[in-house]
Amino acid sequence: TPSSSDVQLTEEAVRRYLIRKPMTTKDLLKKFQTKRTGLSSEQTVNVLAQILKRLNPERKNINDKMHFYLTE
Amino acid sequence: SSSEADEMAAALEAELHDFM
Repeated sequence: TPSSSDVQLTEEAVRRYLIRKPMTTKDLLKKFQTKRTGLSSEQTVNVLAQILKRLNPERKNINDKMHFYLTE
Repeated sequence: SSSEADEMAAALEAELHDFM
């Protein structure tokens, strides 16, 4: 069956974003909007949480907001 | 909507509580 999703929430996709620049949880959620991935809100939250725990990115505060980032 | 985004961000941060 054809999928309408044009974005996939994968560890590799998250890694690429976090190497490019530090992002908040909200920034990441914006990259993987449910209407683009076809996932539910709950699935998105659960999968993204698992991926972030596995990637264990560095953290820093920018403008009082926690940002995640990775270095290559 | 932005309120849904806020809710999702809050849920994600709760999931990551120990980690963050």
